[in-house]
Amino acid sequence: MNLFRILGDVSHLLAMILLLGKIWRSKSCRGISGKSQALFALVFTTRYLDLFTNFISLYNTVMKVIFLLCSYVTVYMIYWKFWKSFDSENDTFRLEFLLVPVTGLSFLENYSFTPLEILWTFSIYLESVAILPQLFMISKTGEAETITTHYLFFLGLYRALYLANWIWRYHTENFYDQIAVVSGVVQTIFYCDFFYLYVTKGRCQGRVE
Amino acid sequence: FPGDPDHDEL
Repeated sequence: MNLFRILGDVSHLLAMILLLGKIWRSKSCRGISGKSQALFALVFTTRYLDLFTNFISLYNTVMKVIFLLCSYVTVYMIYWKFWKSFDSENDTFRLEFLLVPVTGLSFLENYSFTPLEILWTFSIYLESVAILPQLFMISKTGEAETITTHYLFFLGLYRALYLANWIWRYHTENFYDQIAVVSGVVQTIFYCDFFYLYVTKGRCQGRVE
Repeated sequence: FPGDPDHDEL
């Protein structure tokens, strides 16, 4: 465990709590892509199947449970509790364009052809593109509430910090997880455009146009 | 394989 990874996990947790808090306080999920949140719930479900079979550390187990809870509660609030405020007409990204290639690739390019390993690989590939429906929705509506931009900032920051974690682990432990690193680079690249917007336009109050 | 068998990261 190193500082980059802890900061990355905290940033990830903060992003999820920011989003949950925003939906809960405003009693609305306007501007939030339910599809992205559903994909994140799928990412955690397929990645954390080893939750009860492979104990790594208390931290690891607790964080996995928290991440699973946050993602499922968020999906519940979008599609059930506050479904009236969900603007599905703007959340139109075709998920099959993500799920089909990601599934295919996880069968082709993995570390070992076992169910758990293929599901883990699927979750890594899926996570790198799971934010696309949300970014697509923002580009379609042309705006995002400030809290949503903070959510996206910390979500993008988390994987960027993981990249630093992998560089650190490569130099200190000679650790190298090729699938996670390549996917992490792709995932962070998708946020670059948003990071630029966040920094340049983040100062205007209320909304980022 | 290059990755870690127990995937100790979140």
